[in-house]
Amino acid sequence: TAHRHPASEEVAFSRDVACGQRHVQGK
Amino acid sequence: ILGGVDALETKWPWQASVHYAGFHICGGSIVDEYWILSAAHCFDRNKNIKAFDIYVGLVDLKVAGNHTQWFEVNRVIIHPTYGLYHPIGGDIALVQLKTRIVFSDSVLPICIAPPDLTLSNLSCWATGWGYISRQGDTSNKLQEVRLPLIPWQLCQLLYGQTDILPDMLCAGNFRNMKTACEGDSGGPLVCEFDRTWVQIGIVSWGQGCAYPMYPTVFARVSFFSKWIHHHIENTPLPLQPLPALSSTLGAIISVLMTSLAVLSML
Repeated sequence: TAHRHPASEEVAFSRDVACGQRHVQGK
Repeated sequence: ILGGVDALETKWPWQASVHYAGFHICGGSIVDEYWILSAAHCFDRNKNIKAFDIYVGLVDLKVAGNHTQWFEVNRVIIHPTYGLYHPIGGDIALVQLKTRIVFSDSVLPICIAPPDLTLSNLSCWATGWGYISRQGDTSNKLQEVRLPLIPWQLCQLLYGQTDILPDMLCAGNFRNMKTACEGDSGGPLVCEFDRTWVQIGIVSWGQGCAYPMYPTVFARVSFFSKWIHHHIENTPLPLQPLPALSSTLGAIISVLMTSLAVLSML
């Protein structure tokens, strides 16, 4: 993936990414 | 936005900025990897389509972040009823980008309100880079404000029956002077439904920005949702530029052409 985040924050986004869903960060 | 606060990055990942000739003029929202939803009046008066740019993944207009993306506009589709039954009625536009948006945690599409959406007991928010005071002060930071929805009949009473059409909805906070203002046009009014955010309005017009009795009027997205989906599904994707000849291949062809030219002279 092209995301430059720590692995724990990585989220896979397909072309049909769900709408209206904010990225939720686990604590 | 009047009465708002600075928004944090990733909180409104569907927010877009419409630039004209290098300046922010309107807001917009990401509805698809190639499409931005905005207000028709942001694109009227024979503006040159080549002078528009769209930014996403942005919270500070002056500072591009790690997730900021910039796009040129391929086409703008204005709703056929724009200005037909009301000077600013049918105030909706779909903007097709020349290249695809890459989604990330800071750049995501918003859901389009379905035609049968019931608007009650909702927590709704407007966002934008428009004026933050009635004097025309601006902020480079994206502003957010929670706005209560105003019953359609009440809005008709406030503005006059012929001014508020079925394709419009109203929102604003009378007591605290919270509202949208110039430069917020085209931006989204979104509400949370069971942890999913849905766009119900597009900032459109109002009687000034800070007259307590006149709330902000939005284009009612549910009224236009079939039109939105129709165009997204049926409009061809933009033609992609052909890849340039690779440098290695180009060099080989160049050497061959030179050799042939030399041979032909012998």
